Amino acid sequence: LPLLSADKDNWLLAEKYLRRFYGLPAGLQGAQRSSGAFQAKIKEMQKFFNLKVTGNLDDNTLELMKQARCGVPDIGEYN
Amino acid sequence: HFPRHLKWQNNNITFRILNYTPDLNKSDVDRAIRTALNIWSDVTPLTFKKLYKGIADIMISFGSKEHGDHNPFDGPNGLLAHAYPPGQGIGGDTHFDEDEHWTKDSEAYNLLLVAAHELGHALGMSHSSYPGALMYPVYSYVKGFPLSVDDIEGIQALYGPNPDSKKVKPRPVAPSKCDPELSFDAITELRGETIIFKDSFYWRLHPQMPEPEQTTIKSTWPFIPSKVDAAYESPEKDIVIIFSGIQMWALNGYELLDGYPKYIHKLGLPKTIRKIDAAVYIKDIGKTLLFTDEEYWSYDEMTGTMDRGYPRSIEDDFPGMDDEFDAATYNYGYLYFFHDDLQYEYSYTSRKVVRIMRTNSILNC
Repeated sequence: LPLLSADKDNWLLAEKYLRRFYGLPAGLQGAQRSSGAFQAKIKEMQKFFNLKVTGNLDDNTLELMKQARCGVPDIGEYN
Repeated sequence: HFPRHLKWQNNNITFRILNYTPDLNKSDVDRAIRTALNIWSDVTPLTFKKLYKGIADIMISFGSKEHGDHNPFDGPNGLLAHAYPPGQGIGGDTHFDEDEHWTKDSEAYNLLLVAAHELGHALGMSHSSYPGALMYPVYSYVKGFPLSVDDIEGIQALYGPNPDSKKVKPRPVAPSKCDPELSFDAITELRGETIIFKDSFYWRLHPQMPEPEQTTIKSTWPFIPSKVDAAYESPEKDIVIIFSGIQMWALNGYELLDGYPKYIHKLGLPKTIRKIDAAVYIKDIGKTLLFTDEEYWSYDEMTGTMDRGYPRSIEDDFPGMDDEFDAATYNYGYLYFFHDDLQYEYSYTSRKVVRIMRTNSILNC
């Protein structure tokens, strides 16, 4: 079944967030499936924010991604 | 810190404000930036000199969307600002998103707090994962000195301490939910969620959220004290009463009700009571129990009066538990009393303790 547009928006938001702040490589993600790189970056983010490390885009993780924040990446090489 | 521990090579740093936001007076922007810099110079040997022309180490500007560094902002909310670590050229430069609404208070985004965070980057600080630290990446409003111990240790690792040994009171580090010695200050329900207060933070537990969310009290309710003694919800009135010392605040969601804060003695408590340890509303009987030291009082929510025959002894009426409480809550006929690191599940109908658990078991620990 096609994803609901809200789900699609959430995936796009997550992908954008992980690219910007956690160095997720561009162009590696499947349409709506979470790739290994995507899951690894979500885990990295969940660990940084002391969330439950699941590797999944759960409600808590998504809610944190939607909060207002600083534009500097959290970890890794500064770019 | 950033990779390679980037820092300025001398302690006398220059800054220049290239443009101003129309949201605030020019003097308010100047003051916010100067105060933000002073926050860091209070704990280090760094000094900051303002330049009005030419190239400064830290160039400060407001811009929107693509603003000249190929690192665009995103319109209102989302990204608020960014800054570059110490270095030549763009290094140290600090940019604020002009699409945000910048303020001097707790409304929208407080420029001083965001500036202090960004200037932390401009001095070599990376993000902190402590929610109570200024360098935590997510915006939250706080009052008072914004640096936590984590921030101070971080900046002093780069530049050393302030030679004048200025006395600063760091912000507390956020309590850890799985600390085995964790105790609570207060618990209340709020529109189907459970709010647990501890120091200047609270955890929010939602039935559909697997993990509790921790936030500073001031970021949600800037007008209540950062230390809560007791709290309860009166769901019929859709208010939460917060107690701190001899005062109480009535909240309707995020709003403070008119006429508050009030003195707790308005409830009918004697003037000798200076603090309420715990409060709990028992829905089935419409009464609120207020616990003070070894005694408790019963307040009738319908009539707005204190019941006769009180105070009564906690030890006599709630056998099997400690005689003082930190926090209390009520759920489906059971009272949950919290004292230090223990939680007592007490059957209100059979008047006995059913279970004893760790305080933080409510936080999935």
